[in-house]
Amino acid sequence: RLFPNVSAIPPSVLNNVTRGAWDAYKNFTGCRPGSTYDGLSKLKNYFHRFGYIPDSSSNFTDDFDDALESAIKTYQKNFKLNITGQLDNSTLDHIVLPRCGVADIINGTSTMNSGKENASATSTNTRFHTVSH
Amino acid sequence: YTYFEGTPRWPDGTQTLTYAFLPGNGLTDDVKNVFATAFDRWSEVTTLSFSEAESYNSADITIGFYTGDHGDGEPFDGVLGTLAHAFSPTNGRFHLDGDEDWVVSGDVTQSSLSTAVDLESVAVHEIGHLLGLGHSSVEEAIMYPTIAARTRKVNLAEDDIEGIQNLYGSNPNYNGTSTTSSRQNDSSH
Repeated sequence: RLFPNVSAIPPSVLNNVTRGAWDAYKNFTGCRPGSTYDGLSKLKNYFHRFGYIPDSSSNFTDDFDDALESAIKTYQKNFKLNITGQLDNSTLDHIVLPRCGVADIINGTSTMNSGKENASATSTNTRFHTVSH
Repeated sequence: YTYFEGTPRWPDGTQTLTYAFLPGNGLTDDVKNVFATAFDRWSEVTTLSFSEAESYNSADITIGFYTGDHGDGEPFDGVLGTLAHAFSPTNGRFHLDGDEDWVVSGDVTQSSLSTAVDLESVAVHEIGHLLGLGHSSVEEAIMYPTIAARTRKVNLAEDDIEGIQNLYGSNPNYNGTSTTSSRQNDSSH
């Protein structure tokens, strides 16, 4: 599937476009915490894969539970979306985007926005102490 | 910018990292040149340089296209979804999903194929991982985790440059603006 030039893509390929691997997640738009939805475990696997739900020894259920809500909030924070904890349109539009397979959170440590904010808070405290002194 | 846990990096004194392509992929020179250009974007701003190795087995960085489960515990998932992944220093493995519709050259934003993915854009991002950068929340940064199909994004942002220079130092020839014109061309492209 390497096309040497954008204009060299054969018509047979153009006429046979496959759906994206995560397009079906859009069906979860509007799902709310506390309820159960068929296939929601797949979305949990997505969040698990990228580090938003910690390692679990058991299979994920289809319940919209606290772990999923927390994962969504962290995801929204990392991608600077509105932090609602819900599967709103803008969040799911972002989730289905193609992406790098490297996790955003590794061994419980966010490699993205959350960690940076902690570092910033420390810096702010340091400056505050300097001013007080 | 962020780093991986423990801030792994290539050892002090590393000047040139070698890379090689999985022989079984049989990549053309045009494809290989895309990776060379992607490596250049990082070497322009750091003290590191990159060269293609003769031997796949002895190269610091190995690049290959794979499909589905390819043995590293991170199977690819077909069209779109996960596009590629790379390992932190000094592992050197760089894997791309062979099921994607990779576009090597031309204006991918004008592609009629809705699943077209710009190869260089993904290569520049993954090289960042190979060098030790994690993901960034800065949307303009190369190290931002997502990229839509039919998008070209190859310019290192300030966030990327600051992150990599903190790890390896700055290229003495880099003045912060030397590559701007070529990058603007790329952006308009």
